[in-house]
Amino acid sequence: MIELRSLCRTYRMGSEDVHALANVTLSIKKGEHIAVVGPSGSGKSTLLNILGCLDRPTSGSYRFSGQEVAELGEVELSGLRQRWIGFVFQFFHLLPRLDAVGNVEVPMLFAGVEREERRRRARWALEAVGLEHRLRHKPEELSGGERQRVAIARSVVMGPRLLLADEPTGNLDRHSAEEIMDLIERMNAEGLTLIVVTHDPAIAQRAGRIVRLEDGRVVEGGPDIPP
Amino acid sequence: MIELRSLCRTYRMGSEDVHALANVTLSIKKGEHIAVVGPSGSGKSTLLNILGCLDRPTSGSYRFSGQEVAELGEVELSGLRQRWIGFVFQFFHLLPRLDAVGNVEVPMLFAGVEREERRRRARWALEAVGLEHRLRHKPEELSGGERQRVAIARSVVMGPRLLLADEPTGNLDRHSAEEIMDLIERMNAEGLTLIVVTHDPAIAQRAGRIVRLEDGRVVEGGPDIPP
Ligand SMILES: Nc1ncnc2c1ncn2[C@@H]1O[C@H](COP(=O)(O)OP(=O)(O)OP(=O)(O)O)[C@@H](O)[C@H]1O
Ligand SMILES: Nc1ncnc2c1ncn2[C@@H]1O[C@H](COP(=O)(O)OP(=O)(O)OP(=O)(O)O)[C@@H](O)[C@H]1O
Ligand SMILES: [Mg+2]
Ligand SMILES: [Mg+2]
Repeated sequence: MIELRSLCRTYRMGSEDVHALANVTLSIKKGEHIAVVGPSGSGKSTLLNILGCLDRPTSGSYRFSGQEVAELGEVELSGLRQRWIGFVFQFFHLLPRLDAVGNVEVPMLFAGVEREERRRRARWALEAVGLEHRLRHKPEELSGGERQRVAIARSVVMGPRLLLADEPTGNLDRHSAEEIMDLIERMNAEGLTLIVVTHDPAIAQRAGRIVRLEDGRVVEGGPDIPP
Repeated sequence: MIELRSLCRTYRMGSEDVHALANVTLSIKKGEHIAVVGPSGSGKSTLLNILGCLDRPTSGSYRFSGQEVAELGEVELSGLRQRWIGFVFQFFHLLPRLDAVGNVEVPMLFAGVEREERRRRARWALEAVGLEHRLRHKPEELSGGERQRVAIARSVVMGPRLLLADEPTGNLDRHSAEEIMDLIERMNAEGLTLIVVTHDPAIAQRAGRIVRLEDGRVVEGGPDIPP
């Protein structure tokens, strides 16, 4: 499903260059459950943003289902994102003026799903993450963990093929965290490819494979690591 | 240092009332290290916002160093906050257009600290949290964990008496989390009163006392719990 070859992402900061990702080579099969771990600042979110077609690599190759992503235009990229990829951002990016149901409806709004159908699926997704009692709350009327669960519900409501989750349980207690992981692992068992960035060892151990990043390099879990 | 008596905080949502805190009675001595734990949505951040004089209780009493906070006006409240209380918000609230040094200088700017002195103390605080290599980065040029560490540096730069930290290690790897806790525990050993909200059992166990909230009520760690 995913092939990365010598992928780099460099940020230019005045005269200094920050190498957030340096020669990342990785392949991920359809239906895998991968955990991405590594110190703060090691490139995990940068990697996820590129996999989610939200950012472009500085150099190297990224193939999604055999297609070279660099050759796609903006319209094809957003079509690919909307149809196949679910994303749980590290800081949620909820829309402040919409309530929980409204925020979960957003991806379906873009995809032209009927109003009644949107409502029904949004309620189902929020119930699945334990928020049936907070449907009418706007983001600032929700706790940190409740906002995170709205973001998770929004990421799965279109039935994606690939789910990219950046610390999906960082603001949740142990019990809520396990419930969320049970939900997304059920989807993984039905074929969803799952890539989860986490600092929590208990969450990382649930994955089939652990990829470790340090200073933008894959030091564990990639193909045979060059010396 | 802190006395809460039958403290309530209720949010009115249309016809429904949300009881974020219900009859919380708690006393905290100067120099204590307290962990506040509990499920997502149980009232932890609400409690911290009230302790930090950022929100007012709906009813009940809150005394800080013997003074009833409800009787203070806005000017006295902001003086108390600025002088004695450091706060690490659950979602940081960094100013987007300032770099790391600029964000850490903000509390000193309000307190009228000289420019050179501000710079020096801001650099010291950022080095103490391991960010000497990111001084000129703005929040969107920092990773999640790096932003969290800027927020921690800002919270301690005025040498507060009370530090309220809402999930201070939620976006940090194990190693960075321990470094941060070592730093704030050194300050606790010198007299800083420390109240840390966390979902991480390893962080909670470092405290002298654990206060557990459920549905807005103290169910563990308070004074003798009524039946
Ligand atoms: N402005 C508001 N209006 C209505 N309800 C609110 C508001 N702010 C918070 N709440 C509700 O109050 C309850 C307590 O919220 P609080 O943020 O204190 O929880 P928390 O313990 O910090 O949770 P978490 O671990 O998820 O951060 C939540 O159920 C939340 O939905
Ligand atoms: N726009 C930017 N400009 C310059 N440097 C950046 C920018 N965005 C990120 N960085 C740097 O790139 C590095 C990688 O960031 P990234 O967000 O991928 O880290 P991360 O592994 O997700 O860390 P965390 O666990 O703290 O969230 C960081 O050191 C960060 O300072
Ligand atoms: Mg990150
Ligand atoms: Mg909270």
